[in-house]
Amino acid sequence: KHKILHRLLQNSTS
Amino acid sequence: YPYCPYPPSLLHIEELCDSIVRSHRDTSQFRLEELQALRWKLFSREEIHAYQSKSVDEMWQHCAVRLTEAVQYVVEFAKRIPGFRGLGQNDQITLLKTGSMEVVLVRMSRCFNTENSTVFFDGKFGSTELFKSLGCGDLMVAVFDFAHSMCALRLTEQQMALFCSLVLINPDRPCLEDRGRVHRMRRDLEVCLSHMLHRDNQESLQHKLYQKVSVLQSLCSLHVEKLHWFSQRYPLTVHSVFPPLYKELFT
Repeated sequence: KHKILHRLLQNSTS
Repeated sequence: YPYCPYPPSLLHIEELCDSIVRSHRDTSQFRLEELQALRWKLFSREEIHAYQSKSVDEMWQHCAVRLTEAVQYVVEFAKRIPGFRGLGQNDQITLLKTGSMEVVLVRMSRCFNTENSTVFFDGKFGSTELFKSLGCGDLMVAVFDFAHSMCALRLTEQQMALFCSLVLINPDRPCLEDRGRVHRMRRDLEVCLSHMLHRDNQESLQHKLYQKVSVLQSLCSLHVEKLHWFSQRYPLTVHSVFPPLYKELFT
């Protein structure tokens, strides 16, 4: 559940 | 973040304002000057006809992709709001699930030309007729009306940035684990907005902006209702070709 959101949130901001 | 004294100092307010404005600017999908320059680049009759000739599921898929792109910029915006990344992952997801579409709708007013009621979509400006094949004319009219009413407020980019952060950092969302922390963030953002509106001598905007919040919520429910209608008719399209992020957020 919410795999993509988790990933987007974990990526550091560029 | 949670140990900030209340009321926050003027320095803290100004730093927070600057940070939100910078985050908004750095995560805007389109720059205002860019949109201004393209303001009269309209779709031709043939191009409009091509959109109108798409099947319902083709057009839904197309719009779902565009909407998902816009949402990704909102996720980046959220991550740069001071304190957001200090929230638990569950609360970050809760705020985005309920608020990202609302922020997309607020941001959309930047892409709207009130003189001819057109919106920037796929590189050009088009009116509601462009979206006819979606089969949800009432939603499109409501979204365009909302864009009109937002434009009428003539917000500066700074005011827009603050308003977007307030829409997202909402302690009233259901299922938050650390509501207190979201509440403290929200309280400081509200102080920022008041400070900014006072500085701009536009205090009357505050009430008008808070009124927009309930309109946003009803637009989002209408979107979910339409998606439900669509997914009952085209379950395979939603399941197999809609962007995974769109499904995570809205289904």
